Amino acid sequence: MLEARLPQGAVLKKIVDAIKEIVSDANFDCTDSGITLQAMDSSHVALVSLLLTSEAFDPYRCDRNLTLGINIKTLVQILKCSGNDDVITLRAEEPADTLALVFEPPSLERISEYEMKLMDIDNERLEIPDTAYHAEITMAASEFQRICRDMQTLSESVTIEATKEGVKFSAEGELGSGSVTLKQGGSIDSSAETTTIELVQPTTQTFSVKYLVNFSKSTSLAGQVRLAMTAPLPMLVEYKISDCGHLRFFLAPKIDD
Amino acid sequence: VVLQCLLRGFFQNV
Repeated sequence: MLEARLPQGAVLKKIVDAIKEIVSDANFDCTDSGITLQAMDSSHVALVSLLLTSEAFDPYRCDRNLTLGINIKTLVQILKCSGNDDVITLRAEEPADTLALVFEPPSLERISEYEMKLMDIDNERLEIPDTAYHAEITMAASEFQRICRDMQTLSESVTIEATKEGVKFSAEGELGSGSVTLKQGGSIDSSAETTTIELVQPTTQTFSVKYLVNFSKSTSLAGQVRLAMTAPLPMLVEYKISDCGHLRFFLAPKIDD
Repeated sequence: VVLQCLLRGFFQNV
């Protein structure tokens, strides 16, 4: 059986809110070491990869590997019944046809229990090879979100150009064009606002901006986001979840025919 | 013409 108590229940709410526009149904794979999820969007352009290690939970128990087939919209609805400060406990027995969710506020004067039906999801899994990225950008997650939204007002596509001077986001549409350039920050100041660029070679790629806007809904999970690019491979957009996991998105590029 | 690539062109099925 699975019994996983998440002291910071809000983390689960944020994760599910961040992926709900991309993925409708997903398998949550539970093992002794934690919970993982891998799912593609229906158009097979974007992939979500979640890792929540057992350290995120206290306690965490999973005797045998369990796959929980979850309708994300249903989970969003049930999680709306929890408070932001609630401790959330997930419980499932074998065979996993239901998932129990228990919400407890810090006061412990209220316990709410919900049970959601699970589904059989025929999920194809992709092997994501280890990639030596040519350009890795770490920047404030809020800045990334703002830039993506701003670029979306002009075009469906955004071009990201990483050089040693900085990273430039640009969009060109029927109404006009625009760009935002972030310069590489100093090495002394390493606050969340600092933009750092690790470059093997200058890299430019173009992506559908609507996916990036969706990914950036993860902003509340982490102060910083990491963008990793190697042309012509998919870009990695990563949000760390404290020291106990990550939410990664892979996005296939757009290319000139 | 700008074409949207699919993930399957880069990642293999397990």
